[in-house]
Amino acid sequence: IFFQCTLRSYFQRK
Amino acid sequence: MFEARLANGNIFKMIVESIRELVVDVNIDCSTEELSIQCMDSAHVALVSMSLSQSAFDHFRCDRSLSLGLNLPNVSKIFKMMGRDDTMVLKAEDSADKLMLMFENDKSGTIADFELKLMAIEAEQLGVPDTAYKCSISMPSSEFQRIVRDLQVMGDTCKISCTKEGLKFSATGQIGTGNILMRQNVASEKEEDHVTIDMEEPVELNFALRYLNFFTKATPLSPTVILKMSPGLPIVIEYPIEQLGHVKYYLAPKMEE
Repeated sequence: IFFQCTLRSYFQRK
Repeated sequence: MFEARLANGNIFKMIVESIRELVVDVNIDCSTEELSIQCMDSAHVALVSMSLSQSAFDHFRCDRSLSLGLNLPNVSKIFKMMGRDDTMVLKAEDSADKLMLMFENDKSGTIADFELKLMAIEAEQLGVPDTAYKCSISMPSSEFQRIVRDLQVMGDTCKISCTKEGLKFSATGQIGTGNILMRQNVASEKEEDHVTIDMEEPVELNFALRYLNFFTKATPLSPTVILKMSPGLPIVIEYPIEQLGHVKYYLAPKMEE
């Protein structure tokens, strides 16, 4: 079973 | 005033084609140095970053930084009318409420011009740090395209693992498992056929094949693709555009619960 985080959890908002 | 002339207009057409299945509305940011795009898909798990340097253009003038808000399905319809050898000219006033596109062909003597209404697009921008990745692989883009297309018959998730053995793509589904291993290969005279693997430590990550296949729409832009991976981080899939720019995709990994 997989889950996928959004890119917001890896990169900062500008 | 913004004005740019690209002798090989086809490059721009290929850039549009490389992102239009991922995003609908997009801002093209124009500055004195480059044209650039950063946008995410609607699920916010994939990000596209495009840059095309002003040196790619025969003529480039941008008095003031501006964003051109475009609807990609409409832009794509217009580019369908561009001939393979056409020169492309883009023009916009500083107010940027419309974009002029011109496709010129000296041989046939045709000039096509279009005026496209621009939109105000609110898009979240992310700061993507320039990270040192644990694995960096360069391989023929056509080979990468074939692998992720073929593996779709096995399942919807692709495990990409980089080890001393090489770079392995695996997919598992109801009918079984498929593995495709790429070994380092620098035997060919043509550098674009080389597979080079730069590995500091082994990395294994899972990704949605559907997205990897969207990214391969950039294949016509570059004979080689560069994959960069680190444990627990989004993969970077980069298509260099000669020495003039790039299309880079970032995709969040699928984590096992």
